[in-house]
Amino acid sequence: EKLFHSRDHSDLQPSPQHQAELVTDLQSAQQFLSKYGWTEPVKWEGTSSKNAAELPRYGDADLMQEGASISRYGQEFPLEPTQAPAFVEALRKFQTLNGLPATGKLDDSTIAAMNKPRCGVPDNQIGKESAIVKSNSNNVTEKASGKSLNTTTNQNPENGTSTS
Amino acid sequence: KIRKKRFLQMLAAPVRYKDQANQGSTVRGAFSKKLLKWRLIGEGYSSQLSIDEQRYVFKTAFRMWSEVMPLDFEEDLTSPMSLIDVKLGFGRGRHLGCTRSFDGSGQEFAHAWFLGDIHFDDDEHFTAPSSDSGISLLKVAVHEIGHVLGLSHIYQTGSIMQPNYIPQEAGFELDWTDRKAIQMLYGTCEGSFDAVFDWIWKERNQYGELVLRYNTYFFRNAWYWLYENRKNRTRYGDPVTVSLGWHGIPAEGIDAFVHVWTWTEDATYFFKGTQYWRYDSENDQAYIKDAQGNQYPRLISEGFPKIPSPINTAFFDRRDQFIYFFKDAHVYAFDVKRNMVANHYPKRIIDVFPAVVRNNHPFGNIDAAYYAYTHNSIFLFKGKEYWKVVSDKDRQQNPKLPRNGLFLKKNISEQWTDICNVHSSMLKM
Repeated sequence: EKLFHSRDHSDLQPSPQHQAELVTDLQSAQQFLSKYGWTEPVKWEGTSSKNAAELPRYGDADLMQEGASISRYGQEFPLEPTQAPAFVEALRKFQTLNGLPATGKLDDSTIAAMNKPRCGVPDNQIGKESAIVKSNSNNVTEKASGKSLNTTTNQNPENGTSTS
Repeated sequence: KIRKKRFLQMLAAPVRYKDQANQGSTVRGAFSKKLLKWRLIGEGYSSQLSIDEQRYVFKTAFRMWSEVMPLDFEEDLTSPMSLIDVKLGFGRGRHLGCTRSFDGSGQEFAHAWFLGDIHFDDDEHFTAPSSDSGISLLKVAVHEIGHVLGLSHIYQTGSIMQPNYIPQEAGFELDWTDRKAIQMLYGTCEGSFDAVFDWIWKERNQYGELVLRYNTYFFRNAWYWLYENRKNRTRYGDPVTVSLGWHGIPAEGIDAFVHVWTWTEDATYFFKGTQYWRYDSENDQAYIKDAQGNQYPRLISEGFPKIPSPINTAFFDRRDQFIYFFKDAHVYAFDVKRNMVANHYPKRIIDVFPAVVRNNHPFGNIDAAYYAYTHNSIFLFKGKEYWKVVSDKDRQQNPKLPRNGLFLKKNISEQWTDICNVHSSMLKM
């Protein structure tokens, strides 16, 4: 059984064998970005046998770009300059939409964001619009400070206006 | 089965909408049916919650969407699987014949397919809405149903369609963004109403002063909504059955509500067919007898001499203290002080409430007449549209407007948003 001690099972512990693998390094980050459509949109069909298959695999060298670095155990490791602009671009997009500085560097906060519990549906799918809300807005502004991409206007009537 | 499902999916009419950012248009698919059937499949029960709890959570999740869009959902336990639109199930790792394995505890907690099924990772600690710990199954289910209906992830604070799970706060509800996103695919809710009224009630404030408050109610068939004017939406969890909230009056098909409010009289009445009831707000039920000992319901012809029945609708005008009863193309003004029909009535509706713009008029068979304290105006409802009656204030600003004229018609759903039906099976949760 899953271990618990409380009457209401609120302290239920997951079995160690059934823990999801976390994103910890460049390779797992690359897989994450590919899986959820950040590198390129994913074809998401439940009946397709290709869907869950092989993600494009890059060697470490391919993932490195001049100026890019990886973070392990709180330190940043400067890398040898080679090309993986798609990966860096995907990483930047992910960082931007998650309210992180869009550095293109796989730092601890980016890894933490990738390891948050989430839905399994890809964020970007073939044939579907991107995951940026554009309703009630003329512009979608990407803020350099790294704040989340949001609609520029908020017409939510719940935020303040009241009728007499 | 796969071919049949794809064929049904092809029937889903794609909806084109303007991408307001880029001024282009995008084809997006959506269910074209108005009623979707769902089922928690037997081989996919969670090991963590009772079956009844799981079904209740999913029923609630579907209902939350139904409350903001013109689509109904029904749990179907008997039809062949091929007729079930959305199948839900729990699984671990390789599960339910799915091509996407779950990853164990943490990370992914569920996935779903557009116009398809929903799978939940049973390695996650899902909990019922009443629990403070674990992952709220309700919140996850609402999110995944959003995918089934055609929504993608939305990076907007407060949206249920954010990709990451955010622990449930107390009273989690669909965000305004989510409402609008789903309505971009399915449109807004529209429909006629039987009666619309503001219910006045009194209470004492912190200083002991008597203050008057009001709530706005929309009635349709056997259910009703409370409309929160300040928030431009209905109360969460509505509609509610009439019989649950209003005791002693007919359970459905109310024709009219009238609040007679003068210096000497304060009485509320419900009308249906040839009868009417007076409502006792203090005891929250209809009166059994009137002051003279006559039992309710009473005949309209007895309480309001020379008023025909059944009526279409009615309202009380505090300006002249007449009840205006509408029937077909005519209106009867009833003088409550003299308890009789006013002189020169009945008249044609179009003569008493003339069109401001020629031919833009309901002409007759009004569904509901409503005096709104929020707007200090009278509204006439017919079908999906309403006409605002010219008020004294309107005439002060534009003296050329005819007295009690009717402005151009508009859609009810533009003024009072998201008043949506739910499936009858969801009226009792």
